[in-house]
Amino acid sequence: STAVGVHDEL
Amino acid sequence: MNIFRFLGDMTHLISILILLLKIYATKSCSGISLKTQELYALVFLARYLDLFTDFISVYNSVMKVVFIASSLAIVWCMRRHRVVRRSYDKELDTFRHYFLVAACLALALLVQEKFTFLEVLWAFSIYLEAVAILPQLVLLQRSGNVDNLTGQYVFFLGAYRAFYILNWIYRYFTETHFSRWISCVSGLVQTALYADFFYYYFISWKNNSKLQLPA
Repeated sequence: STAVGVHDEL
Repeated sequence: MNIFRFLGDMTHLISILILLLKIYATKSCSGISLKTQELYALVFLARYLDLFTDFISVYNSVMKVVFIASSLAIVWCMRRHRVVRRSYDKELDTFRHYFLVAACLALALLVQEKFTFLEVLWAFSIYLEAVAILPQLVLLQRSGNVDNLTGQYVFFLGAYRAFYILNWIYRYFTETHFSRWISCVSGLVQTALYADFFYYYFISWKNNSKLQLPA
């Protein structure tokens, strides 16, 4: 899951 | 991280290596748009400020540093290197890239996930990356003939975008809370810009001929 504001991509 | 995301990152890395190889081996940057390279440097600097605030993984951090360093090195070579800068097609590279920067900044101030400094810069970098290839495509169109390495460079950049779209489709179906429409819409726009180039790249590959774009 990805929270808003966390950018795990490049 | 899924295989599509990884292949996307790798094709992105390969595209940059091809460009560095072209500049290093031929001591020439003909056919390469300095404006596009400046936009990419700006994209990476704006987006990867989170190097100092968020840690995702060693892989992410290393890649971020590599992208920032390589994009700055390319801009430096094209502007300052004694030999390389002579081959820059300045008169063909006339795209008004400042308008792109201004438009993307305005859009980022209006549309972002959260109105904070880092989030506005992040959205700005996503929008700017989507259109940063435009000066390069215009330059190729104007010069008509595309040398081998420049063609490969743009091809791998386009492949990177295509893999990222597959990555989002994969994540959409495998993750419960995956929603990032800013990246996805911008990514689709960015990939669509390559459609025309891909078409001619495919034609030249099929006919085993030199890549030529119609005037």
